[in-house]
Amino acid sequence: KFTDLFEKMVPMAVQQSMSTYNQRKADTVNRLVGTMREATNLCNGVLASLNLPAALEDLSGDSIPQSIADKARAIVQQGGLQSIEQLIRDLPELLTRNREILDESLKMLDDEESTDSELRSKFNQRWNRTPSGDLYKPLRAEGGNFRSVLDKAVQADQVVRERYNTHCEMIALLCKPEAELSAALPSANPAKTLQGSEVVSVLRSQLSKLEEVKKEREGLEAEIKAVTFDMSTCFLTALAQDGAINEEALSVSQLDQLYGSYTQRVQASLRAQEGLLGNVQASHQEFSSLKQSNSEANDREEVLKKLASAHDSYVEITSNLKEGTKFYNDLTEILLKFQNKCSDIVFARKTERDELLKELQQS
Amino acid sequence: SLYPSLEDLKVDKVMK
Repeated sequence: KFTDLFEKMVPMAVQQSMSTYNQRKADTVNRLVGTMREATNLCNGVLASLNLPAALEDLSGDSIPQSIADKARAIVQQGGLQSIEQLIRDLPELLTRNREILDESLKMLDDEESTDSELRSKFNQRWNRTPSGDLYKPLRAEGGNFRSVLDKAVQADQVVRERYNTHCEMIALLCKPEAELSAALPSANPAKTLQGSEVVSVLRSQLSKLEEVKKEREGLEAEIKAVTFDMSTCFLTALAQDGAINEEALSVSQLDQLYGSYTQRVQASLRAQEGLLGNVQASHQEFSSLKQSNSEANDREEVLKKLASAHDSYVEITSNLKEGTKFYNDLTEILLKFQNKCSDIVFARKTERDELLKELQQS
Repeated sequence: SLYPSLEDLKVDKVMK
């Protein structure tokens, strides 16, 4: 039942190439997924600004359009306003916990260094060990990186809070029971004449194609994230054959093989959206010219637009908050490792200091 | 994404 503990051990060059490869891979995945999400957000924004699909469903002018009712239900099911308010309330605590671990770690280094300097000034050249300050430079540099990452996170928290403040009123309205939501919607005289018109069915089919394009992206994102490949054998072989690893060339060509087709499919999805959005905007112009626009209809349309974009913002804020919570929790683990490194080296330095002190006092 | 990446902070630098 022997399992070789050193089975996963690889030469340092391979270890470093693996970590650079993983960084490149993470960047590639983030770029592809980010591009699709941005395109979907753009699409949702354009549709919301055109009050689509609500305008097509709202031909009666008094009940809640189906898409708005669906959006309201979706938000309520995800916990509504309370769930994002709770996540927002938790952020400061997560931030403080991380800052405390970092500050404690750096304080350990500072305290040991000040004792080392005191003894150096007392014993002068007889205190012949390396100054703590020199030894702690790399750890302090690492601490500096953590500090700047935390500062950026604080800015991100602020963006999320502002986004929440901008949209919480409308999100709250979406979360209200149907009767209240319907009462808040200014009613407008019915635009029945448009019910059977050709442009309505053209717009409907364009919108369903857009939904399909967006739906496909979910599958594409899952596929992209599911890609795995073990580069270690490739790096080991290169090291064995050439005595060195051309990490960039090997990684880039491998990543291209793994993600090249996905990049094309993402581009195709973007182009499809662009074309469809163009058609939707053209059809919408025709649709709104047919619709008798009057002040009540415009007021109603404004509220419907705000409700639609409130839903999109809710989805975005929720994903931002999940990302933020994960960021802080992941960072805590990394900082705990950093803290261990600091306490290990300080412990070693203290032991060394006590021995040196004893020698000097005896001699 | 909104929050900074932790990828490069995860690399455990070997203490000389």
